[in-house]
Amino acid sequence: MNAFRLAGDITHLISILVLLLKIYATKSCSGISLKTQELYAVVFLARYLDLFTDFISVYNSVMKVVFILSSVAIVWCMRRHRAVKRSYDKELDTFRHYYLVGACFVFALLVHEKFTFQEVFWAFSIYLEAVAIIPQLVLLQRSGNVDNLTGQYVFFLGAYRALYILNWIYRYFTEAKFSRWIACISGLVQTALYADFFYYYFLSWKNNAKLNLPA
Amino acid sequence: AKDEVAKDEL
Repeated sequence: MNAFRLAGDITHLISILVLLLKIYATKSCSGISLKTQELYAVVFLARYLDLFTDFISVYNSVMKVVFILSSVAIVWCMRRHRAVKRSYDKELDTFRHYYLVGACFVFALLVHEKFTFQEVFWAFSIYLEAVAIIPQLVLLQRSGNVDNLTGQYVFFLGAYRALYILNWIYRYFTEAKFSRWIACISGLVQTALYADFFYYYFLSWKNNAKLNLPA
Repeated sequence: AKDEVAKDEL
């Protein structure tokens, strides 16, 4: 474990806590894409299949459980909770995310480290995570203005993978046999997707203005 | 086979 990875995991956890705060404090999920949340639940369920088979560390197992439970809880809340469900931007959140799931699964069948059930699902979860934010970014573009908590949520979510890239660079130079190409390249694509959001987020922060994304 | 680098990352 290195500082970049720990910072990345904590940033990831913060993004989830910010989202939970927004939903529970405001009893609203306006501006949040249910499709992105569903994709994240699939990402964690597909990636942590080894939760019961490979024990890495208490930290690793606890964080896996937290990520799985929180992502499922957010989806459940946005689908079932009466008050929250009413505020869901159903007509704006129309990205066909099933195509993303299908494309990533096919790609994982083609490109993986080893052709085993667990490895294919791991690669699938890595590819899916890279594109999971797309429905959310599309929703933000359509709704134009971004409320603070949603903006912070997307910012931390993007920042965590950028920290992971630093972690991979660090591990590449410090560990003899470290090669995590699938995660590295996918992580670069993932962070690049946030690039324009980061740009407008920084501008709004610098000008102390409200975050408005160009339609 | 290359000994499996355990998926120690989240």
